[in-house]
Amino acid sequence: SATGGGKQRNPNRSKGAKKNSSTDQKQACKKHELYVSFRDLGWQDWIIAPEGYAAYYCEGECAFPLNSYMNATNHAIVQTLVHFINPETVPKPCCAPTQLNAISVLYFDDSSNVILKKYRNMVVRACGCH
Amino acid sequence: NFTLDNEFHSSFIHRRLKSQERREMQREILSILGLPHRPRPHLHGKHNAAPMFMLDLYNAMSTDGDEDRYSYPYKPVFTTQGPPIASLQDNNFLNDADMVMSFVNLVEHDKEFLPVRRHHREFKFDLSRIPEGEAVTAAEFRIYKDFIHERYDNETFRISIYQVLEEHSDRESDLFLLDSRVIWAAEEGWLVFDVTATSNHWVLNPGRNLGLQLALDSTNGESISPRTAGLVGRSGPQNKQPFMVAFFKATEVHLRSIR
Repeated sequence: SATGGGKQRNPNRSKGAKKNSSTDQKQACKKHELYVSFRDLGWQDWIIAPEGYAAYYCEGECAFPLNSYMNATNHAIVQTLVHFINPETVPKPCCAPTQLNAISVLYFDDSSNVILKKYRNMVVRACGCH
Repeated sequence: NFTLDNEFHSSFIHRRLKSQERREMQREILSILGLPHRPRPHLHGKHNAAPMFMLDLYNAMSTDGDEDRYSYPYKPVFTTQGPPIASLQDNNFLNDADMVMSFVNLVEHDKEFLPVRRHHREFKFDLSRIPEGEAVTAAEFRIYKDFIHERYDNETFRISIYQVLEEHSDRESDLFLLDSRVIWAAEEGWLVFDVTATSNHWVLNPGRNLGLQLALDSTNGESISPRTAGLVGRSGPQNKQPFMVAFFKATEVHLRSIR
């Protein structure tokens, strides 16, 4: 059994994300488009490549029943059941990245040396319920 | 066009940001990139050989989903000048690297010492800005040799690269031979020299970085001017300027400092 009073938990929606659905219906946890633009930051004088990259983001419901495509952990499945039985005790699991990819960035430093570096965990590859 | 995904090519800043918000946003992204501030590079060096070489490496990389490691088939990128700059060996170095850095040549002196009359050229590269926790796995010095038409048909040169150990005002510097090879006088293309050990030494001991020295000798031991032999220097085309490139592997996990 779960203990503790329920708290109102409002989803913390990130601003500036390019969403691909304008409906109010609750969609299942999945990957959505999000493009990060170095050009929009005005950095094209020192970042050689890329101009930007598709970062994606995860959003959606992790509600009972969790379908297999939601990449839910066993704990998330259990938490979903508890929430379904008693919503005020525990929240629904979170929709979050389960796999992330790296990107490589090519840029100048102050001395006009050029750096090519890989940055891990920059792109959502898959979303899931945690 | 280096955009990874053209489908989403639209502004991602959907509302006007306040100055403070924009600064905070940029600071956050710079912290991800591991940079203390926004770089302000010189504009004149952007079309030099080093950026083009690095672009070759960047373009050779696969940008598919699986990027837990650098994994890509090497695709030679032919520049307008002909042969590719990056080589298959560079591809192998890249497989093991977390970071690649090319360095601008800071000085270049064609010198001639009398009475021995020994021609040579000096180069210096600033390796003091290497991020902490990065170790050199490979490093190369690259210099372009142009085709020369006259004087040296069917002749060979011996080209030697030295690490400068100590400089003297009244005599030649103390040198350590790094590499030496025989090239055809008529040869054209990039000459690549392994300077891995020297680079490691300079990263660990920045005060000992006194640069490199290049010298050429004919088959009969006569000192040859690098310029006469067709070695491109500062006065040459931008896309054939000499440079150094180093491949690094992270030796420790980079953690963002508390703000």
